[in-house]
Amino acid sequence: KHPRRNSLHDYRKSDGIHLFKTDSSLLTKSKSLSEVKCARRCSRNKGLSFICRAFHFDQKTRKCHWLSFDSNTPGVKKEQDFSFDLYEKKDYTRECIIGEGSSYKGIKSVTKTGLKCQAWASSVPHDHNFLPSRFKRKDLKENYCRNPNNETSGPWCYTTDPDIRHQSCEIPQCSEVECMTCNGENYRGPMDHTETGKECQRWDLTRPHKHTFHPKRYPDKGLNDNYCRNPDNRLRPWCFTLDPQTPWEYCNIKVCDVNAKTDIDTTTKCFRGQGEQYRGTVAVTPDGVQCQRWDSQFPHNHSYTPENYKCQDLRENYCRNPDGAELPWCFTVDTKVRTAFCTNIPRCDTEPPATEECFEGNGEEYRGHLSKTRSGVPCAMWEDNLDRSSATNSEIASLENNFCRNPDKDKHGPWCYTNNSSVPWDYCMIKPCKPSSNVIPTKSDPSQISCFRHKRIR
Amino acid sequence: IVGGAPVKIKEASWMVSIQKGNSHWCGGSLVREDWVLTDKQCFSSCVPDLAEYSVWMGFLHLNDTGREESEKQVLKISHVVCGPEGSNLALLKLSGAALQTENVRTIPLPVTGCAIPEHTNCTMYGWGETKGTGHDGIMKVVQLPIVSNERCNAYHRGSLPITESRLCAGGKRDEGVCEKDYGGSLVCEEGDFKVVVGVSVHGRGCARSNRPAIFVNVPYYAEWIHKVFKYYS
Repeated sequence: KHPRRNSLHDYRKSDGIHLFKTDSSLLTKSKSLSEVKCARRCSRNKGLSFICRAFHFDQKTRKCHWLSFDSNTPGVKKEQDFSFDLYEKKDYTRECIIGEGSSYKGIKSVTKTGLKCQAWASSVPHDHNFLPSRFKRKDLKENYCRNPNNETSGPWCYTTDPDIRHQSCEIPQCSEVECMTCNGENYRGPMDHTETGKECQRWDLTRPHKHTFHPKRYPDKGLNDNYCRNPDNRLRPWCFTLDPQTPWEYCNIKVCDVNAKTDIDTTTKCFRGQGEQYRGTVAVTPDGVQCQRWDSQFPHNHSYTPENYKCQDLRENYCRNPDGAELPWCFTVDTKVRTAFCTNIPRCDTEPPATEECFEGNGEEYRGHLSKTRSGVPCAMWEDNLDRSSATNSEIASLENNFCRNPDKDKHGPWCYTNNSSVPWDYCMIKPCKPSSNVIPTKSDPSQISCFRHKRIR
Repeated sequence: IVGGAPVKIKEASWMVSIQKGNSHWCGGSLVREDWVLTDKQCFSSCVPDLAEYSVWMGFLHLNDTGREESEKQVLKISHVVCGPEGSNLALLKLSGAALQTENVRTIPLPVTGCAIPEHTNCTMYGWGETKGTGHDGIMKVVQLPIVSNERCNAYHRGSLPITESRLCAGGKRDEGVCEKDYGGSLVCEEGDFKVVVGVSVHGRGCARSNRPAIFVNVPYYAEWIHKVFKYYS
């Protein structure tokens, strides 16, 4: 059995707002009633001598004030008064439609090509049957665009051009008046129906579905009325539905063509704030453990996939902060360490990016202080690895701390050992100062060494 | 392999097929029981999602489910070690050691810094594109003469940098390496002794006249390979 629909779903609530009328012809009526009953009476116009467009609810006196006007009506001023909550009928205040827009009661009066609408009560220049007196429930006021016959193209009107009888007003769908980026966490648009057309439940109500996303608990998540929102990092904006059998559903919101905010705060060498805009390539934890790829579920299962977090740039296995954590982080390839913060990325304001370094020749003479491999794994101390090395005493002398060096004259440049068992050693994040000059071997310099001196060994 | 002929299994027992999602993706060479040498470009990065890859060896027919199936060995990759900057090489650490059988053997590495004389006929193996020359899905072999870097550079008209880290072979029309042969080995032979001197890397076009195929010069990187074996094993 479906519970009765709460009439508050028809209203847009503004906390602490009171409408003050300067035009005395505007009507009001008051009575002590609950918010819900107040809304129901306004929606049904029961016992009212005017069409109710909004109501105030006085939180102090618990009194309801029905209004024949809303904040868009001429001769009305908005005032701040914390004892009042203003509820305005959405149909009158929003300039967008859901579906065919049969309930649209906005004030647009121009067609899609810019023609002024003919008043519904007029028969000039076009004679017609949609007279306000015959269709009292269709709100055929003034010359406002309406959809009294459920046209699929939405609200329309007869035009004042004698050659064009009627035309659509092309009032946008509520799903399209505001577009969303990424997962729609910042979407604050007016869509209040799910992708299957179910009406959303108000966030400040807990029926038919109980939940904890109360607007006062999450003041920064835009949980106004019953609009589609994404307060918890789901794939897209969503809402609880008024269908008792369907707790929640996603909403279909238009995606913005470009994310205008991209790149402004992006950093690659260091991170600012919590590093949500860090887009660098560090892919290893401070302990030297490789990060797990975001698109992999091994060794750790997770939901932080590039598909789920479209604007978080979850490429490869780079450290990122898709969830508003303190710092960029990653899942690690170590089965025993699920996640780790990448504290090895410097903060932009405390540590300037390292200056570019390079090495001459094969880097044998390099004496710089670089101590990371090309994939960002910290180098291990040389003195802890001398038993692994076949370096001579003079070579050992150059092996300071954990700096990148080339004690074995490796032609590919400086390298170091690491404490990471999956990367025992690797080349360092440093390039030759000059590209190799022996790009094309000369004709007179072929190697004389035979390739076949090997003997098969067991 | 464009042109050439099918291989007999024992003739190319070091050859492996790197499978991506259960289809042949690249070639590779078993250089140790638990190491495969291949082209880095067979992987999206040096830290790929290894769950989708596996290494097959000891077989000839990609789709044979018959007798050959029992000889085939399938191993997962536990780690990719990317070669030095610009090398395009990768060493794949296997999750276990391949069992040495009649059909599965390692191939020796060449002497560090050695060179193969120009015009020496060496051999390239693979399961890649045949361009209509037949025997699709079967390991094929083609003979390719070594071309000096100087002449190779002239053939390619300077469009590809043929440095000492590269070597060239082939250049005959309709005989050469093609898509999905990449990562496979160019093998040269002296008497009965074979060594892997080249790793086929992704190039431009297949088996074109006067466009020798380009390989990573394995002797140039042999020290790196040994250094990886020494510390990673």
